[in-house]
Amino acid sequence: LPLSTSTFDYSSYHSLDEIYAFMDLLVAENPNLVSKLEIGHTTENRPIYVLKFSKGGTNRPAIWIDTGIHSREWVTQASGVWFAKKIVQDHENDSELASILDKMDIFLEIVTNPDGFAFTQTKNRMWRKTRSKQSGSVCVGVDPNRNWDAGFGGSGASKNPCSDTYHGPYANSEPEVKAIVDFVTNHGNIKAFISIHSYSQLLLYPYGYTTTPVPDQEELHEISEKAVAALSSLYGTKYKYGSIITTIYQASGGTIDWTYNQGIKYSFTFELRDTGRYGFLLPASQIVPTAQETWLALKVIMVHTRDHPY
Amino acid sequence: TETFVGHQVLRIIPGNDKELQKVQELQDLEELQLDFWLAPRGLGYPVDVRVPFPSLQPLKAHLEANGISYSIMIEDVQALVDHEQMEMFRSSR
Repeated sequence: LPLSTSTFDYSSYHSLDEIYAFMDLLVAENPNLVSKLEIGHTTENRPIYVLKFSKGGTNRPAIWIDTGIHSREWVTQASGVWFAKKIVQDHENDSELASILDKMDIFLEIVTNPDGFAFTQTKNRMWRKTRSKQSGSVCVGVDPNRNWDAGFGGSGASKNPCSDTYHGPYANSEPEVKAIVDFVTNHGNIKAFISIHSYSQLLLYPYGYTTTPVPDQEELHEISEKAVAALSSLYGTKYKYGSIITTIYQASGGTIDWTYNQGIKYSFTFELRDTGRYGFLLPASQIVPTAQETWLALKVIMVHTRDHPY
Repeated sequence: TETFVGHQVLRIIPGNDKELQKVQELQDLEELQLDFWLAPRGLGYPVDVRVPFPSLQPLKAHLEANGISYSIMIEDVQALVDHEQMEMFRSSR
C-alpha cells in the first residue's frame, strides 16, 4: 500500500481495499481536518464510510458529495479520491475553499455502493446496482438511484427485479440508501447535496419524477450555468444542464429529488465525461483531467451555498 | 467472472420519432440481454448499448432493416476490460 497520499497513484483505478486504505492514510495525515465516519453497513456487511472535512464547531452547515452510487461508473469513485486529496492540499492556500471551510463542513462519500463496486472488480465489471437478494426472483440488486422516497415506484423505474433500474421492494430498502437518509436526517443542517454519476456530461437538478418545476428552478439553473462554464473553461468539455426530467428522461425514486424535498435547496447530480467512445470504460489517463474540471464546477456550487445561507 | 468477449457497444443516434420509438422498443426485448449504457432520451442524443455476441447479428439486422444507422463505439468490450485490469495491476505493483 502507498506510504502516503502523496505517493498514491491518482491516475489509476483502485480496488475497494486500496480506496479504504487511502482514506485511512488521509485521516492519519490530517487529523485536525479529516475524520472518517461509518454511517452503516451494506447488504454484504461491508462498512459504509464518509469522510468529514471540518475546521471545528458542531453541526455546522454542510455540503455533501457522493460518488460511486452506480458501481460501474469507476471514474466517479476515482474522482472522489482526487477530491479528497484536493481538499486537504488546498484547504489553506485556496482562499475560496478556505472560506467555505471556515463556515461549513464537507462530507464526501467516495464509495457509495461498496458491494456493487467490489462485484465490478471481481465478478462483473458492468454491474450497476446493489447486491441485495430479491425474494421470489433469481435476480439480484436494486438500482440505488431509484430507491429513494421521492416519487418512489412511479414511471421512470422498473418493478422487474432483473432490470437495471429496478426500484426495489420499498423506498429505502437498500442499506446503502437508508444509511444516507438517516445521516442526512440526523444531521439536519446539510445545505447542498451533490451526487456524482457518469457518463454523458450533464449537470442536473430536480425533479426527475415529475414535470412540475421546483420552486427554486431559476436559481438552480443559474448556478448550473456558472458551474458548467467553470468546468468547460479547463479543457473545453461540453456539458448540458437542466432538470432531470427535461434534460434526460423521467426517473423516479432518485437521490436528489429526495434531498430537495427534505429542504436541501442546492441539490445536483453530475454525469461526468466520456467525451470519446469509452463509456463506463473511460481510460485511467482521463481520471485526473475529469476530476480537475469537475472540481471547478463543484467549487462554484459550494461558493454559492456559502454565500446564500438559508 | 462475467466476460465480455465479442460484446460490442453500439452507438445509435435516433434521427426522427419513428427511429426513437424503434430504439425504445428494444428495451423490452429481454431475450437480447441488451445493456443500455445511455438510455434513449430524445432525438439527436446518443443511445449507447452493450450487445452480447449472440445478439449482435440479430440486432444489427433489425436496425438495418428499419433504416436505423449505428456506429460501433467499442469493438470488443473484453479487450478494454483486460486493458483496464492490466493497468490497475501495473499501478498497484
